[in-house]
Amino acid sequence: VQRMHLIQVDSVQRWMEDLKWMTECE
Amino acid sequence: RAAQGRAYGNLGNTNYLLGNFRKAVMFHEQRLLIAKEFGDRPAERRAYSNLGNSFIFLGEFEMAAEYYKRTLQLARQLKDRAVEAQSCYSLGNTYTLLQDYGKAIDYHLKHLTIAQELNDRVGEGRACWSLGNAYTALGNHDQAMHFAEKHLEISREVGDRS
Repeated sequence: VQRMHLIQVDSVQRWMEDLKWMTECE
Repeated sequence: RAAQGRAYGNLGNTNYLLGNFRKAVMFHEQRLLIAKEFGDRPAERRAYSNLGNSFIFLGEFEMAAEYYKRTLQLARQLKDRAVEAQSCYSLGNTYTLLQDYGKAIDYHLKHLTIAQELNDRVGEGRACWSLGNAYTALGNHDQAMHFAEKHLEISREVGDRS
């Protein structure tokens, strides 16, 4: 289970990297 | 009052970029109130999406999911397929963080369908990558392999070596 958790993190981490700079402008 | 709404939105975004997520939430909530007051649905949609993103970095994934669902609902009403795809992608990732892989798969599949429809190969690649991981977490290795292979094929096509 721990190993699977590590495997799933990479795609989520990548998404969160992009999300850091993602704002919906006025 | 309308300008006040836009200023709140900009303050929310600036605080978000500075990493002040509590303040970002506060300002985006104010922006949301004014958007509702004016019946400005695109602004309401933006506020939901900004609130969802802020709650991710506060570690409040349930709240993030609620706001992303409202974003999705409005994107559908406004017939904005690109935003609909983005909301599904965000929901898939949020449910992965919540370790609800069944729901994560549902949303990533929805994202995949729209990415294909929009001819968005990068989006499609991301969806396949995410689906491979979610199916692996559920122990469904056949499906995981299918999506990992699709992810590889698309990555080669778009020249993404990483």
